[in-house]
Amino acid sequence: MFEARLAEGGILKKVLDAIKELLNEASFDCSEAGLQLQAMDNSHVSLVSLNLRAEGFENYRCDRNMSMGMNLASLVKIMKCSANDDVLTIKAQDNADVVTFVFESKNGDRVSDFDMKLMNLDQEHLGIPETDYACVIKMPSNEFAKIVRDLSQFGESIAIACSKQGVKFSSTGDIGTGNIKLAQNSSADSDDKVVVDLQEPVTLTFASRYLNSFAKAAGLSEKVTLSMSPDVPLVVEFKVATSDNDYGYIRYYLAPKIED
Amino acid sequence: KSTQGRLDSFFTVT
Repeated sequence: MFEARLAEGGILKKVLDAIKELLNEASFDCSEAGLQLQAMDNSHVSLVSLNLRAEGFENYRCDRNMSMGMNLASLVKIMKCSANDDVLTIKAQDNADVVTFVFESKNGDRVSDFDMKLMNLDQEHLGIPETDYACVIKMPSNEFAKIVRDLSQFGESIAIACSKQGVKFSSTGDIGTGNIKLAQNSSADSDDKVVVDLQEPVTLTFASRYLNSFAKAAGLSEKVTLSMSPDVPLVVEFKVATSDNDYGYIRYYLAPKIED
Repeated sequence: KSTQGRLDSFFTVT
């Protein structure tokens, strides 16, 4: 038996918005630790790794590990039937072929439930090695989203260059070139702070389209962390958190473009 | 000119 009660059901809506462009279907792995999802997009260029900790749920029960394969477009349809402040309960029997979503309005006078058929998905898990990254950039997530959106107008690729001076995002295309430079600013307590932890300078180039999809997670967290090392995938991490609860994280991995 | 890398070449399939 699996049952998880999420006080703020809207969190799952936001999580879905942050992965639905990249994945058509995915398995949610349930264990005592929480709900995990790890899946690559069809072209194996990006990977989504979602971790929702058991402690983030109001109630969480998972008697045995199970994997629930879901069509994300179907899940979006079901989540559309809920209000953002509904309490959400997800439940499934062991070996069930359906998962049930129950939405309760805050004042308790409206309860709806929806069963969704589960899918058998071939799971191909990737082993992601622990990496010490050459640069780690922490910045406001809405700023990241705007930069990626602005530069995507120029070209299919965005170069991210991280050095002692700060971070430079660049893109070149038919209409010309755009560069956006962010200096490290250490203004204490500022939410707009950009912090760079640098071991060595790194420049890597990535597909704009994927960065734009990742930026859809900006609604989940005020901060985003970009981790880069030469010739390895970029990691873009958003905490899934509200002011009073730490739900976990969503991480995106993106293979860099390779110079011929 | 650049080509898009793939994750399979960086990570191991388990």
